[in-house]
Amino acid sequence: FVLTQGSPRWEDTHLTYRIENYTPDLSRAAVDHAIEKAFQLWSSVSPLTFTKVSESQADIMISFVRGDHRDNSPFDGPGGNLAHAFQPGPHIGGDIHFDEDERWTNNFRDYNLYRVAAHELGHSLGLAHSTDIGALMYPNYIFSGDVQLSQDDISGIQAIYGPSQNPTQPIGPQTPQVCDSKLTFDAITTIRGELMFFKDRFYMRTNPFYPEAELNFISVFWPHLPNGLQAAYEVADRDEVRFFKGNKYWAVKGQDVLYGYPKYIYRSFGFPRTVKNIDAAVSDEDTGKTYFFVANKCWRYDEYKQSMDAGYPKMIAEDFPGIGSKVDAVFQKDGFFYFFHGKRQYKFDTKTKRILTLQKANSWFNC
Amino acid sequence: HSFPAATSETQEQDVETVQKYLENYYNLKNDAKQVERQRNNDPVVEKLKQMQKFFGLKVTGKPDAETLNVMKQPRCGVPDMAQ
Repeated sequence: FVLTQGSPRWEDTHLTYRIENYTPDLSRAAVDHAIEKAFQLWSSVSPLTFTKVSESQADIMISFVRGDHRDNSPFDGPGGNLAHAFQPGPHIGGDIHFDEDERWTNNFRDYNLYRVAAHELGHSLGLAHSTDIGALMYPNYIFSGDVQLSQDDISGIQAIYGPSQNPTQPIGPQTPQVCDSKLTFDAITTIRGELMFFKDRFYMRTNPFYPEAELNFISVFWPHLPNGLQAAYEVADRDEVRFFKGNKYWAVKGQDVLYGYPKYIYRSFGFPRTVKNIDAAVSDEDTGKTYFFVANKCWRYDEYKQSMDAGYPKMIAEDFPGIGSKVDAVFQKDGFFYFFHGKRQYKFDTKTKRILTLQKANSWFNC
Repeated sequence: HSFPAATSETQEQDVETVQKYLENYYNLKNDAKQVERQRNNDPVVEKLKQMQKFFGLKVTGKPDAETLNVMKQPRCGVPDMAQ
């Protein structure tokens, strides 16, 4: 996180705000609600309190304006610059301006007012932009479905105003660090010749343009997929990737989620209802056999017959000796299976049923 | 965030995109004279490197496709570098 230069802050932590005018894109109630939720985010993690007033001058004045609105920071029409806010201080200090040339929404569509208001309020309270892509104070607009303060945001606001009076100190999600040697994964899959690694709300992939692996929100590609995916595998000859969470799964083709999903794993694959979720999955491109890993067992599904093979489930050790009794994630590359459990990664030859190498989980990220 | 794009030639409007972005968010003075740039280290390159470092991109000082891609994304109007 970064504090605004000069570390400006409000001496009085009980602040007032006023919504001077309303965008026609949403009902007044929806605007009031979005702004109120944004204030609640920051008051829940700090000693700050906010009171809405309807008349006279408030500490934080909120308005919807377009183009040059005489604050020497003109807006630029649709897209680009969405809003701005001023650091704590008298008069224009703390004020927030939203660009009326944008379409303001209270859902996924661009641009979600609650999400932008939460960011701009960070500036009104003394925060500058963060380089943490998982932080609300990151400069670019990314809407990942839910609006929450990351640990980076919480640490920033508490560096200015101290902790909240909440007996249990609130904590926020941490953004994975691709070169953290303790990094573990929720799921990994191939996708059109690339590898994608999943953790919490994020995907990671190697990319020639980024010195380290690229990391961003899963919602950038698949806005309607849930966070915290548990397994994923690609059926390459159908150009399809399947994502699993709990007893449901989604199928995507590129960035499109296929119609009719999510579906239940019981109906589609024939799992018994005792199976509550899948830990990992991989489809062997050479045989059309998909392996599902559930706790210490594995199931084998025939993609051509579209049914489970007889004789399964088996203990994982029977088909894949040496990789342990739990799998976090697995993918196939160049005919080999790569199994991940915790910080460990096993390269496995399915023909000889032998482990060829043992590596760190994040060995693919050129750290 | 499309799948890796081929590095395209920087079009004329891309030069303008870069100039405007760096003026708005990285304090590039828009009065930097062309002649001054030839003599000293080009302020655009320095600012571009600052922006690439901020966004975790490869720090090349050149407006490659990925850098332009980030510059074209909707964002907050507050500068990334203190004025």
